[in-house]
Amino acid sequence: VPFSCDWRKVAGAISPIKDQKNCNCCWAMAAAGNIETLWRISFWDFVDVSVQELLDCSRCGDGCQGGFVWDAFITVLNNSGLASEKDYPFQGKVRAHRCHPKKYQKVAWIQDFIMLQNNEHRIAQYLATYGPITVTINMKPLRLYRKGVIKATPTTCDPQLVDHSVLLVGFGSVKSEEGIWAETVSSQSQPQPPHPTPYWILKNSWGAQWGEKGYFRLHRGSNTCGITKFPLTARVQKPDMKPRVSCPP
Amino acid sequence: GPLRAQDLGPQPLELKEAFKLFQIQFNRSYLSPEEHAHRLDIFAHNLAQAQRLQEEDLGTAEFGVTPFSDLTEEEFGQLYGYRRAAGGVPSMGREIRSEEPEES
Repeated sequence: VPFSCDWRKVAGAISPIKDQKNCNCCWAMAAAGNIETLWRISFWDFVDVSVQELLDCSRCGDGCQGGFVWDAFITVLNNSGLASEKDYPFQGKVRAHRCHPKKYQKVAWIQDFIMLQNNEHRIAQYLATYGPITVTINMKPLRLYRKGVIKATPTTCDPQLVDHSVLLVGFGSVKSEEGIWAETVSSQSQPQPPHPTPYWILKNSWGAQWGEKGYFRLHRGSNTCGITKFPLTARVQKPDMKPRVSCPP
Repeated sequence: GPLRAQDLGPQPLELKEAFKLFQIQFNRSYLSPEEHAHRLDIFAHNLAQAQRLQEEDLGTAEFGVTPFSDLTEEEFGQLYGYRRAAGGVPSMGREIRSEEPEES
Protein backbone atom coordinates (compact mmCIF):
# COMPACT_ATOMS: atom_id res chain seq x y z
CA VAL A 1 0.00 0.00 0.00
CA PRO A 2 1.52 3.34 -0.97
CA PHE A 3 1.87 6.11 1.61
CA SER A 4 -0.74 8.18 -0.22
CA CYS A 5 -2.97 8.00 -3.28
CA ASP A 6 -5.23 10.62 -4.81
CA TRP A 7 -7.12 9.78 -8.00
CA ARG A 8 -8.14 13.45 -8.30
CA LYS A 9 -4.59 14.16 -9.44
CA VAL A 10 -5.13 12.20 -12.66
CA ALA A 11 -6.56 14.90 -14.92
CA GLY A 12 -10.16 14.04 -15.80
CA ALA A 13 -10.22 10.82 -13.77
CA ILE A 14 -12.94 12.01 -11.42
CA SER A 15 -16.17 13.39 -12.85
CA PRO A 16 -17.43 16.75 -11.53
CA ILE A 17 -19.09 16.94 -8.10
CA LYS A 18 -22.77 16.05 -8.33
CA ASP A 19 -25.69 17.56 -6.40
CA GLN A 20 -28.50 15.21 -5.45
CA LYS A 21 -30.73 18.20 -4.57
CA ASN A 22 -34.00 17.19 -2.88
CA CYS A 23 -33.65 13.52 -3.74
CA ASN A 24 -32.26 10.81 -1.47
CA CYS A 25 -30.22 9.28 -4.26
CA CYS A 26 -26.70 9.21 -2.80
CA TRP A 27 -26.66 5.48 -3.58
CA ALA A 28 -27.16 6.13 -7.32
CA MET A 29 -24.74 9.08 -7.37
CA ALA A 30 -22.03 7.01 -5.66
CA ALA A 31 -22.53 4.08 -8.04
CA ALA A 32 -22.50 6.40 -11.07
CA GLY A 33 -19.33 8.10 -9.81
CA ASN A 34 -17.69 4.70 -9.37
CA ILE A 35 -18.53 3.58 -12.91
CA GLU A 36 -17.51 6.93 -14.42
CA THR A 37 -14.12 6.89 -12.72
CA LEU A 38 -13.39 3.29 -13.65
CA TRP A 39 -14.21 4.01 -17.29
CA ARG A 40 -12.03 7.09 -17.20
CA ILE A 41 -8.95 5.45 -15.70
CA SER A 42 -9.36 2.11 -17.50
CA PHE A 43 -10.33 3.19 -21.01
CA TRP A 44 -9.54 6.91 -21.00
CA ASP A 45 -13.20 7.41 -21.88
CA PHE A 46 -14.55 10.52 -20.17
CA VAL A 47 -18.16 9.47 -19.67
CA ASP A 48 -20.80 10.96 -17.39
CA VAL A 49 -23.48 8.32 -16.88
CA SER A 50 -27.18 8.89 -16.24
CA VAL A 51 -28.14 8.87 -12.57
CA GLN A 52 -31.73 9.48 -13.67
CA GLU A 53 -31.76 6.17 -15.54
CA LEU A 54 -30.68 4.43 -12.32
CA LEU A 55 -33.57 6.12 -10.50
CA ASP A 56 -36.24 5.58 -13.15
CA CYS A 57 -35.26 1.95 -13.64
CA SER A 58 -34.60 1.20 -9.97
CA ARG A 59 -35.68 -2.26 -8.87
CA CYS A 60 -36.85 -0.99 -5.50
CA GLY A 61 -39.48 1.65 -6.10
CA ASP A 62 -38.87 5.33 -5.48
CA GLY A 63 -35.11 5.81 -5.70
CA CYS A 64 -35.47 9.34 -4.28
CA GLN A 65 -36.57 7.71 -1.04
CA GLY A 66 -33.23 5.98 -0.63
CA GLY A 67 -31.63 2.86 -2.01
CA PHE A 68 -28.54 0.70 -2.06
CA VAL A 69 -25.44 0.83 -4.19
CA TRP A 70 -25.72 -2.88 -5.04
CA ASP A 71 -29.19 -2.25 -6.49
CA ALA A 72 -27.72 0.41 -8.75
CA PHE A 73 -25.12 -2.06 -10.02
CA ILE A 74 -27.78 -4.73 -10.58
CA THR A 75 -29.83 -2.19 -12.58
CA VAL A 76 -26.75 -1.49 -14.74
CA LEU A 77 -26.23 -5.23 -15.30
CA ASN A 78 -29.94 -5.82 -16.08
CA ASN A 79 -30.04 -2.92 -18.55
CA SER A 80 -26.68 -3.83 -20.13
CA GLY A 81 -25.21 -0.45 -19.29
CA LEU A 82 -26.17 3.17 -18.78
CA ALA A 83 -27.01 6.07 -21.06
CA SER A 84 -25.13 9.35 -20.81
CA GLU A 85 -26.05 12.13 -18.42
CA LYS A 86 -26.41 14.38 -21.45
CA ASP A 87 -29.00 12.17 -23.15
CA TYR A 88 -30.84 11.22 -19.97
CA PRO A 89 -30.31 14.16 -17.56
CA PHE A 90 -30.87 14.27 -13.81
CA GLN A 91 -34.30 15.59 -12.80
CA GLY A 92 -34.13 15.14 -9.03
CA LYS A 93 -37.33 13.08 -8.99
CA VAL A 94 -38.25 9.57 -10.02
CA ARG A 95 -40.35 8.88 -13.12
CA ALA A 96 -40.73 5.12 -12.93
CA HIS A 97 -42.95 4.93 -16.01
CA ARG A 98 -40.18 6.71 -17.90
CA CYS A 99 -37.70 3.85 -17.56
CA HIS A 100 -36.50 3.47 -21.15
CA PRO A 101 -33.28 1.52 -21.00
CA LYS A 102 -33.25 0.88 -24.76
CA LYS A 103 -34.07 4.40 -25.85
CA TYR A 104 -30.57 5.85 -25.57
CA GLN A 105 -27.18 4.58 -26.56
CA LYS A 106 -25.21 3.01 -23.72
CA VAL A 107 -22.00 4.84 -22.92
CA ALA A 108 -20.73 2.64 -20.06
CA TRP A 109 -21.37 -0.83 -18.68
CA ILE A 110 -19.90 -3.14 -16.07
CA GLN A 111 -18.72 -6.74 -15.94
CA ASP A 112 -19.82 -7.31 -12.36
CA PHE A 113 -19.48 -5.82 -8.90
CA ILE A 114 -17.87 -6.94 -5.66
CA MET A 115 -17.84 -6.19 -1.97
CA LEU A 116 -14.36 -5.83 -0.49
CA GLN A 117 -13.20 -7.02 2.90
CA ASN A 118 -14.14 -4.88 5.90
CA ASN A 119 -10.51 -3.93 6.40
CA GLU A 120 -9.06 -0.46 5.86
CA HIS A 121 -5.67 -1.79 4.78
CA ARG A 122 -7.26 -3.98 2.11
CA ILE A 123 -9.50 -1.14 1.00
CA ALA A 124 -6.46 1.14 0.57
CA GLN A 125 -4.66 -1.58 -1.37
CA TYR A 126 -7.61 -2.08 -3.73
CA LEU A 127 -8.21 1.65 -4.13
CA ALA A 128 -4.58 2.31 -5.06
CA THR A 129 -4.46 -0.60 -7.50
CA TYR A 130 -7.86 -0.61 -9.20
CA GLY A 131 -9.45 2.80 -8.60
CA PRO A 132 -12.14 4.51 -6.50
CA ILE A 133 -14.78 2.47 -4.71
CA THR A 134 -18.10 3.26 -3.01
CA VAL A 135 -18.53 3.18 0.76
CA THR A 136 -21.55 3.74 3.00
CA ILE A 137 -21.07 5.73 6.18
CA ASN A 138 -22.94 7.34 9.05
CA MET A 139 -23.46 10.91 7.82
CA LYS A 140 -24.02 12.48 11.25
CA PRO A 141 -20.98 14.79 11.30
CA LEU A 142 -21.25 15.79 7.63
CA ARG A 143 -24.17 18.23 7.70
CA LEU A 144 -22.17 20.95 9.47
CA TYR A 145 -18.72 19.91 8.22
CA ARG A 146 -16.55 22.59 6.61
CA LYS A 147 -13.04 21.16 6.26
CA GLY A 148 -10.34 19.00 7.82
CA VAL A 149 -10.17 15.38 8.91
CA ILE A 150 -13.13 14.03 10.88
CA LYS A 151 -12.13 11.57 13.57
CA ALA A 152 -15.05 10.13 15.50
CA THR A 153 -15.53 7.40 18.07
CA PRO A 154 -18.27 4.73 17.95
CA THR A 155 -20.09 6.84 20.56
CA THR A 156 -20.04 10.07 18.57
CA CYS A 157 -20.65 8.41 15.17
CA ASP A 158 -22.13 4.91 15.34
CA PRO A 159 -20.33 2.73 12.74
CA GLN A 160 -23.34 0.38 12.54
CA LEU A 161 -25.86 3.08 11.55
CA VAL A 162 -24.63 3.78 8.06
CA ASP A 163 -26.98 5.94 6.01
CA HIS A 164 -25.04 7.71 3.26
CA SER A 165 -23.12 6.39 0.25
CA VAL A 166 -20.15 8.24 -1.22
CA LEU A 167 -17.13 7.61 -3.44
CA LEU A 168 -13.74 6.92 -1.89
CA VAL A 169 -11.10 8.53 -4.14
CA GLY A 170 -7.88 8.50 -2.15
CA PHE A 171 -6.00 8.52 1.09
CA GLY A 172 -3.03 10.21 2.75
CA SER A 173 -1.67 11.52 6.03
CA VAL A 174 -1.39 14.95 7.55
CA LYS A 175 0.95 15.93 10.36
CA SER A 176 -1.32 16.90 13.24
CA GLU A 177 -0.91 19.98 15.44
CA GLU A 178 -0.02 17.71 18.34
CA GLY A 179 2.68 16.08 16.24
CA ILE A 180 4.25 19.39 15.32
CA TRP A 181 4.02 20.51 18.94
CA ALA A 182 5.57 17.28 20.23
CA GLU A 183 8.41 17.58 17.75
CA THR A 184 9.19 21.17 18.73
CA VAL A 185 8.59 21.17 22.46
CA SER A 186 10.19 17.85 23.20
CA SER A 187 13.42 18.67 21.36
CA GLN A 188 15.10 19.64 24.62
CA SER A 189 14.01 16.50 26.45
CA GLN A 190 12.99 13.35 24.62
CA PRO A 191 12.64 13.50 20.85
CA GLN A 192 9.25 12.21 19.74
CA PRO A 193 8.21 11.44 16.20
CA PRO A 194 5.46 13.64 14.75
CA HIS A 195 1.96 12.22 14.94
CA PRO A 196 0.55 11.99 11.42
CA THR A 197 -3.21 11.78 11.00
CA PRO A 198 -4.04 9.24 8.28
CA TYR A 199 -7.17 10.07 6.32
CA TRP A 200 -9.45 8.98 3.51
CA ILE A 201 -10.55 11.39 0.76
CA LEU A 202 -14.21 11.03 -0.18
CA LYS A 203 -16.34 12.57 -2.90
CA ASN A 204 -19.78 13.62 -1.74
CA SER A 205 -22.86 14.43 -3.84
CA TRP A 206 -24.06 17.60 -2.09
CA GLY A 207 -22.65 20.11 -4.56
CA ALA A 208 -19.27 21.82 -4.74
CA GLN A 209 -20.25 24.51 -2.22
CA TRP A 210 -20.22 21.97 0.58
CA GLY A 211 -17.08 20.76 2.41
CA GLU A 212 -13.70 20.88 0.69
CA LYS A 213 -15.07 21.75 -2.78
CA GLY A 214 -17.52 18.87 -2.52
CA TYR A 215 -15.04 16.44 -0.92
CA PHE A 216 -14.37 15.58 2.72
CA ARG A 217 -11.85 13.63 4.73
CA LEU A 218 -12.37 10.93 7.35
CA HIS A 219 -9.80 9.47 9.70
CA ARG A 220 -8.23 6.27 8.34
CA GLY A 221 -7.58 3.30 10.59
CA SER A 222 -10.37 3.69 13.14
CA ASN A 223 -13.42 2.69 11.08
CA THR A 224 -14.69 6.23 11.57
CA CYS A 225 -18.44 6.43 10.92
CA GLY A 226 -18.51 2.82 9.65
CA ILE A 227 -16.46 3.35 6.49
CA THR A 228 -15.58 -0.36 6.31
CA LYS A 229 -19.16 -1.64 6.50
CA PHE A 230 -20.08 -1.82 2.81
CA PRO A 231 -17.07 -1.21 0.52
CA LEU A 232 -18.46 -1.92 -2.95
CA THR A 233 -17.16 -1.43 -6.45
CA ALA A 234 -18.12 -2.25 -9.98
CA ARG A 235 -15.62 -3.95 -12.27
CA VAL A 236 -15.33 -2.79 -15.84
CA GLN A 237 -12.56 -5.15 -16.92
CA LYS A 238 -11.52 -8.72 -16.24
CA PRO A 239 -10.43 -9.18 -12.61
CA ASP A 240 -6.71 -9.42 -13.39
CA MET A 241 -6.69 -6.28 -15.54
CA LYS A 242 -5.38 -3.13 -13.90
CA PRO A 243 -6.16 0.39 -15.10
CA ARG A 244 -3.86 2.13 -17.55
CA VAL A 245 -2.78 4.66 -14.96
CA SER A 246 -1.66 4.22 -11.38
CA CYS A 247 -2.83 6.31 -8.46
CA PRO A 248 -0.67 9.44 -7.97
CA PRO A 249 0.70 9.99 -4.44
CA GLY B 1 -36.89 23.44 25.03
CA PRO B 2 -35.92 24.71 21.59
CA LEU B 3 -32.98 27.05 21.49
CA ARG B 4 -34.14 30.42 20.17
CA ALA B 5 -32.02 33.14 18.64
CA GLN B 6 -32.67 35.53 21.51
CA ASP B 7 -31.49 32.92 24.05
CA LEU B 8 -28.03 32.72 22.62
CA GLY B 9 -26.45 35.39 24.77
CA PRO B 10 -25.34 38.95 24.43
CA GLN B 11 -24.61 38.98 20.70
CA PRO B 12 -27.92 38.55 18.88
CA LEU B 13 -26.85 41.15 16.33
CA GLU B 14 -23.77 39.11 15.50
CA LEU B 15 -25.97 36.10 15.03
CA LYS B 16 -28.25 38.05 12.70
CA GLU B 17 -25.20 39.28 10.81
CA ALA B 18 -23.92 35.73 10.47
CA PHE B 19 -27.34 34.64 9.22
CA LYS B 20 -27.42 37.48 6.71
CA LEU B 21 -24.00 36.42 5.41
CA PHE B 22 -25.24 32.84 5.18
CA GLN B 23 -28.23 33.98 3.12
CA ILE B 24 -25.99 35.92 0.76
CA GLN B 25 -23.40 33.17 0.44
CA PHE B 26 -25.91 30.43 -0.28
CA ASN B 27 -28.55 32.56 -2.00
CA ARG B 28 -31.34 31.93 0.51
CA SER B 29 -34.54 33.96 0.81
CA TYR B 30 -37.68 33.24 2.79
CA LEU B 31 -41.29 33.93 1.91
CA SER B 32 -42.39 35.56 5.16
CA PRO B 33 -40.90 37.22 8.27
CA GLU B 34 -42.19 34.24 10.27
CA GLU B 35 -40.31 31.81 8.06
CA HIS B 36 -37.21 34.01 8.32
CA ALA B 37 -37.43 33.98 12.13
CA HIS B 38 -37.96 30.23 12.14
CA ARG B 39 -34.90 29.67 9.94
CA LEU B 40 -32.86 32.03 12.13
CA ASP B 41 -33.76 29.89 15.15
CA ILE B 42 -32.67 26.75 13.30
CA PHE B 43 -29.47 28.51 12.21
CA ALA B 44 -28.69 29.38 15.84
CA HIS B 45 -29.39 25.83 16.93
CA ASN B 46 -27.09 24.51 14.21
CA LEU B 47 -24.28 26.82 15.30
CA ALA B 48 -24.55 25.33 18.78
CA GLN B 49 -24.61 21.84 17.24
CA ALA B 50 -21.49 22.66 15.21
CA GLN B 51 -19.80 23.73 18.42
CA ARG B 52 -20.66 20.38 19.99
CA LEU B 53 -19.32 18.50 16.95
CA GLN B 54 -16.16 20.57 17.16
CA GLU B 55 -15.67 19.60 20.80
CA GLU B 56 -16.32 15.91 20.08
CA ASP B 57 -14.05 15.65 17.06
CA LEU B 58 -10.64 14.03 17.62
CA GLY B 59 -9.23 15.01 14.25
CA THR B 60 -8.61 18.32 12.52
CA ALA B 61 -12.14 18.90 11.22
CA GLU B 62 -13.88 22.26 11.40
CA PHE B 63 -17.63 22.53 11.75
CA GLY B 64 -19.78 25.60 11.29
CA VAL B 65 -21.92 27.33 8.69
CA THR B 66 -22.66 25.15 5.66
CA PRO B 67 -25.31 25.20 2.89
CA PHE B 68 -27.50 23.18 5.28
CA SER B 69 -27.35 25.52 8.27
CA ASP B 70 -31.00 26.60 7.90
CA LEU B 71 -32.34 23.03 7.95
CA THR B 72 -33.20 20.95 11.00
CA GLU B 73 -31.59 17.55 11.35
CA GLU B 74 -34.92 15.94 10.45
CA GLU B 75 -35.40 18.08 7.34
CA PHE B 76 -31.86 17.34 6.28
CA GLY B 77 -32.31 13.60 6.82
CA GLN B 78 -35.43 13.63 4.65
CA LEU B 79 -33.73 15.54 1.87
CA TYR B 80 -30.24 14.14 1.80
CA GLY B 81 -30.10 10.90 3.72
CA TYR B 82 -30.90 7.45 2.56
CA ARG B 83 -33.96 6.83 4.57
CA ARG B 84 -34.53 3.27 3.50
CA ALA B 85 -31.33 2.44 5.37
CA ALA B 86 -32.05 4.54 8.45
CA GLY B 87 -31.65 2.52 11.61
CA GLY B 88 -29.23 0.20 9.88
CA VAL B 89 -29.12 -1.58 6.57
CA PRO B 90 -30.08 -5.25 6.40
CA SER B 91 -27.61 -7.47 8.15
CA MET B 92 -25.06 -8.51 5.58
CA GLY B 93 -22.64 -10.36 7.81
CA ARG B 94 -19.25 -11.01 6.30
CA GLU B 95 -20.14 -11.89 2.77
CA ILE B 96 -16.63 -11.78 1.38
CA ARG B 97 -14.38 -14.44 2.78
CA SER B 98 -11.65 -14.43 0.20
CA GLU B 99 -8.42 -12.53 0.78
CA GLU B 100 -8.18 -11.92 -2.94
CA PRO B 101 -10.07 -8.91 -4.29
CA GLU B 102 -10.71 -10.62 -7.63
CA GLU B 103 -12.89 -13.31 -6.10
CA SER B 104 -16.47 -12.33 -5.45
